[in-house]
Amino acid sequence: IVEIFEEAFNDVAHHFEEIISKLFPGGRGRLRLTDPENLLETGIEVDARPAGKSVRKLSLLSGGERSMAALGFLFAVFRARPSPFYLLDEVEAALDDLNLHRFLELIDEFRNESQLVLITHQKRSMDVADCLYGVTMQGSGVTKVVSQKMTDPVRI
Amino acid sequence: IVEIFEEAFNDVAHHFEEIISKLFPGGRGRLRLTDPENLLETGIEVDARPAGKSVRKLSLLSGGERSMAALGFLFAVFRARPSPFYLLDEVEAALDDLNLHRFLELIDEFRNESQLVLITHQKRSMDVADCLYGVTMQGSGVTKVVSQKMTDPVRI
Amino acid sequence: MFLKSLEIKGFKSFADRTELVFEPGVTVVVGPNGSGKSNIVDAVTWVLGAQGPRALRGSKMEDVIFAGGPQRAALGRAQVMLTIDNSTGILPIDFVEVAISRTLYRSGESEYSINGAPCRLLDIQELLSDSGVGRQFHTIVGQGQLDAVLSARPEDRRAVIEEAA
Amino acid sequence: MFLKSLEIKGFKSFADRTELVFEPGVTVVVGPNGSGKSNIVDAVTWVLGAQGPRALRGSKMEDVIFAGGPQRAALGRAQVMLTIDNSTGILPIDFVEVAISRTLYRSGESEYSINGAPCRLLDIQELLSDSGVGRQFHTIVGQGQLDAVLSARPEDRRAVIEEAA
Ligand SMILES: Nc1ncnc2c1ncn2[C@@H]1O[C@H](COP(=O)(O)OP(=O)(O)OP(=O)(O)O)[C@@H](O)[C@H]1O
Ligand SMILES: Nc1ncnc2c1ncn2[C@@H]1O[C@H](COP(=O)(O)OP(=O)(O)OP(=O)(O)O)[C@@H](O)[C@H]1O
Ligand SMILES: [Mg+2]
Ligand SMILES: [Mg+2]
Repeated sequence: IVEIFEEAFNDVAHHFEEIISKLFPGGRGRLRLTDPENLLETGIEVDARPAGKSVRKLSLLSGGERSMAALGFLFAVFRARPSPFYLLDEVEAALDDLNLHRFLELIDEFRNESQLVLITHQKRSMDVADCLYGVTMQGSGVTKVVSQKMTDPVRI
Repeated sequence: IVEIFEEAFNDVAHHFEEIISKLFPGGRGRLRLTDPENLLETGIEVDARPAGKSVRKLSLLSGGERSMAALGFLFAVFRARPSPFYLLDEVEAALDDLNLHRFLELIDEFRNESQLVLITHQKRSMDVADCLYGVTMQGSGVTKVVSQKMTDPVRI
Repeated sequence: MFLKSLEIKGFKSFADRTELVFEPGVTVVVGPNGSGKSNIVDAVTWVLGAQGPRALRGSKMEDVIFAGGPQRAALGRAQVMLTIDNSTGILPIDFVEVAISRTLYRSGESEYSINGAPCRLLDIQELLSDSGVGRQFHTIVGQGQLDAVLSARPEDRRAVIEEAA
Repeated sequence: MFLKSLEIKGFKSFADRTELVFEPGVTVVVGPNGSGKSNIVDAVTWVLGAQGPRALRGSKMEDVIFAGGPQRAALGRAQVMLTIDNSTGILPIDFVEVAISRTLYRSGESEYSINGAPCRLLDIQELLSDSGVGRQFHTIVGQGQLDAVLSARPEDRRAVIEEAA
């Protein structure tokens, strides 16, 4: 059991560094074990440092920076130990235009690895869709769904 | 002390109903005391129901609807017991275009009652500014602020 | 393995039967505040075997049944069916297509089925748990739940990796 | 009473002395992720007498001092000064303009002053507490803090109204 975790952790940590270098170009990120001597019970700490900054304490990062670091961790797990599909609900809420672009590039990279369902109310996130669903509620309290298949999603 | 609270609560509750009818046109909202017999210790519950819906449980409301209800409560307090200034950091993050418009109309209403400082990364929120500050960090880890005075903020 | 379709009827704001068809690749769901987008996420979470109302933003299990609107009476039950392509055989069951269904009646009674055959909630949970889908700590990220990855205790982050592995 | 200006020097990412002038009406602050917008909010919270590092997203009080960048050494102290127009006399002090200043040195020493006269943190807190500004539960809404209004216990919402009254 301990080897399964150790191997998984090393894979996730490896991918985390790679993905963070894309989400924070020029910055760096690392996962570390809180107690490397005790692989049975150790926890995991996340270090992320955007380019041009020396502050590493996660709590001091901005809202958008924390979202990028969290997405880096999740997608590192996605890549190290894939699941068949992922469902993400408004994860880009705190991101400005530039970070949203980087996030959508990451989605682009993953589209062949896993099935992704993204919930959003932002228009730019619609660009990466292979298939788009519009959800409405016309004052009746009842949801109605309209679909529109995209033949050519915008490749970011 | 109890009268001070009772009077304040009634004023806030009155303004809450008014403001909610603007944030949720056609909907309604109400504040109620959890223990009206015990004014010394009673808590306050928030009820809000968007138009065309029968669900009143706050937890079942959507992210954007919860933001609107929370803003209704805060602004009801602002109007019932004004403070000289308010500082709001990205409170519109979960709002879609229509709700953002209603929020900005509320800001418009309040601009003569109190001084408001709004932090945002959304462009449409810039429209209500009397005075606009742009904040940047050019890869040096040091913040730089540039100001631009608006002579004619867009009246929503 | 991937999702083929999701059928929602009587679940939360989906008073009318709704079917969403999924493709491999990226599906994006858009709409205004309160239109029902997160309710779709709740429907998937629920049919995959979520226990307890709080995972679905409710306080009672019954909260997932359509509660009625100004011109629509409340319904008596909620039903969700998720159809999964199993041609890679990830799910330990001898079907190329697997349809998982969950129904809750206002009486409190529940029904579950796999490809039409009645089963228990536990059977659904066990079928999925080996495929990397069963528990959704990391495969389903709910609205506002992203920051929890960072604000969680180090032990909880470890649990995410253990479950994924 | 309203805010006239905010001067920030050495506080968080404000290594260079920065002054923001405020008008009555609406001031909007925009910028990319991580540029320093919320740090401005932290600066106001801090100079108004916040106690404890966690209100400012830190784990030690020292976290508010500029920690250095790739081409910039860390600084030895953080200082914030907030100038308030008091022509309506809301603040119980005989000045038309009130300048509140707070300084923290890396040694851990703090300095406080009102219109240049050294004072204690308590003096600042007491000066403001009657004006509806002193405690900021509801006058300052931090990033991600809006939902707390609804998820709070009913007693906490009562406290918001009591403090405002
Ligand atoms: N049992 C139910 N019966 C009827 N309506 C319900 C029920 N449960 C929830 N709803 C309604 O569904 C709506 C919430 O939908 P949902 O959370 O999916 O919105 P959303 O599209 O995600 O919006 P946002 O963009 O604001 O996050 C609420 O208005 C709520 O009142
Ligand atoms: N003591 C310090 N010294 C130097 N930099 C610091 C210090 N404390 C915080 N920072 C930096 O300030 C930045 C955060 O700024 P802030 O939270 O104000 O961003 P923001 O403009 O609000 O962004 P967002 O739109 O993402 O919320 C972080 O990158 C952090 O590293
Ligand atoms: Mg939602
Ligand atoms: Mg911020």
